Amino acid sequence: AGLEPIQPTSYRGRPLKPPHPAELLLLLSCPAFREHFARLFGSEAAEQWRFASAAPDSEVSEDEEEDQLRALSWFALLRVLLDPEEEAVEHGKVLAVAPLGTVPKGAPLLACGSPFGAFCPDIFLNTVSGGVLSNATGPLLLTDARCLPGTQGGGVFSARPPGALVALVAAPLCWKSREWVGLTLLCAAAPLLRAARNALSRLRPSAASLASLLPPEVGAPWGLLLRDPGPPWAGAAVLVECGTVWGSGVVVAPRLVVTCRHVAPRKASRVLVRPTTPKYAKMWGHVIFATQETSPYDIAVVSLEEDLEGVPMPMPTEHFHEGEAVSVVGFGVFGQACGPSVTSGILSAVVQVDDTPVMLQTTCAVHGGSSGGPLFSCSGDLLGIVASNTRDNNTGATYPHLNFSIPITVLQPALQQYSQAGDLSGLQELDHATEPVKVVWRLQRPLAETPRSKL
Amino acid sequence: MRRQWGPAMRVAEQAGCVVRASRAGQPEAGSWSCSGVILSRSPGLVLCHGDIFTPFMRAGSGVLTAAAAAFLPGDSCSDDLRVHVQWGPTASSPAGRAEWGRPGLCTPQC
Repeated sequence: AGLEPIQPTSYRGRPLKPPHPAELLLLLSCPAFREHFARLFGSEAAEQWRFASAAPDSEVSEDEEEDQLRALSWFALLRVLLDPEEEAVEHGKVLAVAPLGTVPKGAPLLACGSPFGAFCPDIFLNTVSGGVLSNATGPLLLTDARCLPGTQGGGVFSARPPGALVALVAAPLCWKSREWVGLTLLCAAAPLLRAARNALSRLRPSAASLASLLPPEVGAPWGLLLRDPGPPWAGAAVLVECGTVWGSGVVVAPRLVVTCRHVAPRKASRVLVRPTTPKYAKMWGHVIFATQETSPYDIAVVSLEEDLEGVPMPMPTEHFHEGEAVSVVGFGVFGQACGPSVTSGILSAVVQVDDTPVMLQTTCAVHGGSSGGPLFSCSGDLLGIVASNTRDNNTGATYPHLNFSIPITVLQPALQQYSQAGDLSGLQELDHATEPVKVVWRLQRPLAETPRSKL
Repeated sequence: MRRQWGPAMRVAEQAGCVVRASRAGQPEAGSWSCSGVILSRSPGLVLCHGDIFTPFMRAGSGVLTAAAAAFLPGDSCSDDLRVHVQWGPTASSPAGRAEWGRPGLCTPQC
């Protein structure tokens, strides 16, 4: 509402052609996408989820919202009506499509859409946004590339192979419990185009010939799908369940998992750990150490009852570089319903006390359930343990893209001490952090030095 | 950014388009629009989101949830549906050719 289209003059300095008339050939839906959507979002907690293009507080009628939800998994195939002269000019590269399952989690993706649809195409047409494939369940994909209302239907392309069409935007914005999740919902392109081919051949003979013009899939044939599980270091992330509480964790030794105190708070508690490696469905462990409530470091350490073999042990970093590309891996938002999500960003701040890093901030999207998960550099080095995102207590708003991690350099000597000698004293030191460190984690200003009297 | 995305950005910008749906002769009734992907240029085939067509469904939007089918024919929408697609200048179009030429090359006036 309020966004009226205007007559464009040029598009980034080049003349913009007027809109062409088109014919709606068919409306398409991917049944597998609908099934996965219902499984992931249609549970008893479904009322927590919203996919409206408008903010939760905006005035969108229930009918409108219901229509949007019904149409979420539907796409449309159009035929543009060009005159023969135009058709002769309009030839371009053939688009290629990435087969379903060939793009791994964490792979870079480029979303291209027009925010606000037809509003000001000379300014907004084909705005691009970068991110990664955050999660996937069947043809339902999620990316952390930022998309805006109006980009529904926009293409999402891979960097490798370059420019292969991976998916189309199904819902640019997701809200859970009135909080913006910061992920965009996608429908994989390959099954949609397969449905289009089938539909065209069944509709009418004249339309059948169009099926052969739909873009082909690149890479592995259907029978030999490459199921790339993603970057190997992501396998170190585990789901941690302690009673009714769950969160994420990271395997730092074959029998040792680090998570957050608020996930596994009590020493000696039994904890269920679910690795992502299919070999292990679940494994029991117990909390050998959890920092005290007064400690700024929200950390718990879990000892497993048996060794986790085949799970990559991440290499802890020794240095942090502000601005470097980083990824968070965690079970936030979906928990056990889906594998861990990967979100990308940069290391936006390294907060130091006495020249020692005590807090890391990133621009990755971090959601409830990601606590305890690992923060990795782009080369897979373990940088830290995610502790929280940000909430404004005055407005109740949560900011997933401002989050805090405990640097691994704070924990590594103590973890090593425990691994080598079973000695908990190093971990217990975390309960005696200095006041300046506590001040940082309470998000307070550093204490001003008391002015000294000159008398 | 450009280095990582260069080839993908070129493809994305050539494939991206915007789609607008409106009622014939009823501009006051407003229009609905979304983004789309050009699958083929000759003939022009475009894939876009289906949300913008729900106001035009003859049987109402309920048909989208009722239908177990994977597709609905185009005539599921009313006859007064008018669809328009707009895209940017392409490498193949005269307007785009100069832009996508090699850096440093130009077409000097004679």
